[in-house]
Amino acid sequence: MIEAVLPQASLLKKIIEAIKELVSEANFDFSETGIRLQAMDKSHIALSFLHLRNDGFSEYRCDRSQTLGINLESFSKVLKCAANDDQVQIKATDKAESLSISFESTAKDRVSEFNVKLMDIDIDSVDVPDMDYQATVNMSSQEFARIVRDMMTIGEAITIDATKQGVKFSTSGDAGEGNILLRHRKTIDEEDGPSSTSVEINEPVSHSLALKFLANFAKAAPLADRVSINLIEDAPVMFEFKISDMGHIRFYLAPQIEE
Amino acid sequence: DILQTSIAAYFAAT
Repeated sequence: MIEAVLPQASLLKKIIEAIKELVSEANFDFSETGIRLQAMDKSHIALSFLHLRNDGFSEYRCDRSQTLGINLESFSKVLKCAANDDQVQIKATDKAESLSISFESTAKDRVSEFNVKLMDIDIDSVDVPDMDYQATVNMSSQEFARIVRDMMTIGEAITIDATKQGVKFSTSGDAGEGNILLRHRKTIDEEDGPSSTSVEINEPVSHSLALKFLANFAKAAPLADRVSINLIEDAPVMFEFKISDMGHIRFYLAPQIEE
Repeated sequence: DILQTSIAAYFAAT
């Protein structure tokens, strides 16, 4: 038996919106400690990770570990039937064929219940080790979304250069080229405002990435004020959005290589 | 030409 309650449906809506463009169907692994999801996009270039800890839910029960295969488009459609501040409960019995999702209004006078069919999804999973990144950029997630949008007007690829001075995003295309530099601020405090950027760096590092994937990652911006971009030479770049006090979404993107 | 490698090439399968 699985049962998980979140006080506000808006959080679950934002989580599903953040990954459904990249991943059409995914296995949700429920265990005593929480929920995990790992999925690659169709082209196997980007990897999405979701981790929600049990203590982030207002109620959480998982009698035995269970994997539920869910079509994210269907999940998203059902979540659109919830008001943002509805309480949401998800429930599945052992060997269930569907996931039960119910919404309760704040006044507790309206309760709706939906069932989404579960599916068997046969996918390869990978083991992602903890890495010592050469550079970590911590910046406003809104700013990240804006830069991705701006760069996409010019090019298809983006180069991220992290140095002690800051982080530079650049692109080029048939129409021309452009770059945006965010200068490193030593401390991120109230005075600097939430838009400031910090770059923790061991060695300067540069990566070229496909912008269309970053546009998908930017859909996680409503979940978190900040995003961290973690770079290491010759390895995927990791983008992390923290989900309040309960977990994170991480996206890994393989770098582009010039031939 | 730009080559895009598969993410699976970087991580071991479980």
